[in-house]
Amino acid sequence: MNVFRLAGDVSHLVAIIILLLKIWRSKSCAGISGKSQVLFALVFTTRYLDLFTVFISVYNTVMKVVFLALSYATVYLIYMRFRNSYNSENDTFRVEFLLVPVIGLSFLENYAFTPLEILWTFSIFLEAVAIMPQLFMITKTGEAESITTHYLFFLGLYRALYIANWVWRYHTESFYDLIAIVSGVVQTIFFCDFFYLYFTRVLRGRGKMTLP
Amino acid sequence: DEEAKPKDEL
Repeated sequence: MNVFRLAGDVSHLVAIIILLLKIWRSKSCAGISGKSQVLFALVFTTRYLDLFTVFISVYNTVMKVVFLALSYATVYLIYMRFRNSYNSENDTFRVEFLLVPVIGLSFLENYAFTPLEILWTFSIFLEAVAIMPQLFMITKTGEAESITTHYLFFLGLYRALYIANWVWRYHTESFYDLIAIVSGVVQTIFFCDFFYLYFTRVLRGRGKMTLP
Repeated sequence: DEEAKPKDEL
């Protein structure tokens, strides 16, 4: 464990909690892409299958359980509890355009052709594109509430911090996981456009982020 | 296939 990875995990947890609290307190999931949240729940489910078979550390196990619980709770709030506030008419990104290439790639590029390893690789590739429906929804509506942009900021920051963690681990323990690194870089690149808007509009304007 | 890496990251 290093400070970059710890900061990344905390940033990830903060993002998930920001979103969950926003939906719960406003009793509405307007402007939130349910599809992205389902994809994130799928990412955690396929990545943490070793939750009961491999024990890494208390921290690792606790964080996996927390991420799984909070992501499923978020999906539950969107599609069940506050479903009448869900903007399905704006959440129209075709997730099959993400799932098909990700499934194909995880069969092609993996460390071992075993179910657990392929599902882990699937979760890594899927996480890189899971935010697409949410970003697409924001471009479609042309705006995002500032709390939603803070969620996206911490979500994008988490994987950027993981990249720092991978650089650190390569130099200190000459460890590197190419699949995770390539996918993590792609994932962070997808956030760059949002980061630009976040720093130029939200942090300065202090209001909604309206797209040009 | 390269060797499977230890999965100690979240």
